[in-house]
Amino acid sequence: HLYNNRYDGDKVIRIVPKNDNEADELKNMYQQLQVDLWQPSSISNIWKDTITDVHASNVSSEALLTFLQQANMEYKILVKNLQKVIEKQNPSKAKRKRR
Amino acid sequence: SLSKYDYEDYHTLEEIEKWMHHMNRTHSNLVQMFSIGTSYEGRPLYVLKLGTKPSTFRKSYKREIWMDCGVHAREWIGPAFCQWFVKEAINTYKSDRVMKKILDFLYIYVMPVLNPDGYRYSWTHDRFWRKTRSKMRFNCYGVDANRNWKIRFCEEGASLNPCDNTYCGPYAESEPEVKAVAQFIHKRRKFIKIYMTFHAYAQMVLYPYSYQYDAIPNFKCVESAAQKAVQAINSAYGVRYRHGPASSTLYLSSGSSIDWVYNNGIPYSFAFELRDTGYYGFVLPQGLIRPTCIETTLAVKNITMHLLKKC
Repeated sequence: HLYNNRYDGDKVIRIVPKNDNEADELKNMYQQLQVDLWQPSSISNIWKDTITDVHASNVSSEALLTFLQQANMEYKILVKNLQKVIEKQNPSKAKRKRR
Repeated sequence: SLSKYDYEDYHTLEEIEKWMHHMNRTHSNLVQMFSIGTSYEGRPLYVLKLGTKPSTFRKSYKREIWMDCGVHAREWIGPAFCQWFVKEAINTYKSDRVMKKILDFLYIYVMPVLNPDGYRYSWTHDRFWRKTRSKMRFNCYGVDANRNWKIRFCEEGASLNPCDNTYCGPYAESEPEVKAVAQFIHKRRKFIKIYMTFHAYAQMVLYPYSYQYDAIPNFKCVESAAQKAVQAINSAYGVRYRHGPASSTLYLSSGSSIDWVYNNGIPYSFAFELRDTGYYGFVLPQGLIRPTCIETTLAVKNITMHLLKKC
């Protein structure tokens, strides 16, 4: 596996906070879970209606999804398993590594 | 084999450097390669200068354009685009009258990987590494190379925490990569008329200011160039890009290269956020390198031609 399989089960989740309260809750959650924010690049740029794409580890994504469901916040899973996408979309890298 | 270099694949830093040497060796009439310094880990910061030597009938100097890619390590489409653009410039110089005009009248500096340490790290350890690789406090590494410029340093949209992805650094230009580019551009600020930096992802063409909502003094000229650039992008595959000031179109951020460059008197300063809008994000498939590069090359040529006409 590429990168020692470190992204196995990692997810990319899109959440668009509908109001200031949701935006604040999301910021707190991201800080707690120490997720990798893809969009926007900084937590300080999250406001209501901001598209936030977040890369969360296997463990963190479970906690995040539970939080989103409990808070009744809408979300969309953009990538279900990041490791699989990396392996699939970089075949030549895998080939290189095998060589 | 470098003669069969695959521009529709992502390449390691070592492959890109070998490719740069090859282009320099095999196209000496159009390409000059040089280094503007070394990275934190001691790697050379290579730049390719594209263009023909000015003939005696023309002005003794040529106006210049700067393009950089690979500022944020995980945005692999950036270095892929810079390489594609160099290939296009060389291959179409004789057949495309627009490219011929551009290379005859202007010099284009292309820096395919501004942050080589980070880019290499994104291949070997962490695919989603963004920053440079300098060692910081709290056992954290790296600085955001697009928050480290000497313009409103570490204000809006930048973090003081060395472990954050948008860490601005201990002081402006603390990163040797940023300092080297800043010194080069500052020295050539009378000649450089366009600055373009290539990032991902969002599908946007952005211009100053990043750090405030005020409009730039030459807003009309820059806005017109950006609008034509997104139209050019759309003309290839119908992909829609947004355009506008970075602050209102994307978000507020301080210490960015486009603001620093603009503040140093370079009238056209753009940041491209290439494909996509999040379906793949940073893991844009190799199959999309080609269309992304074709449409972006059209935009770059369009902005460049805008310079050759008077606004």
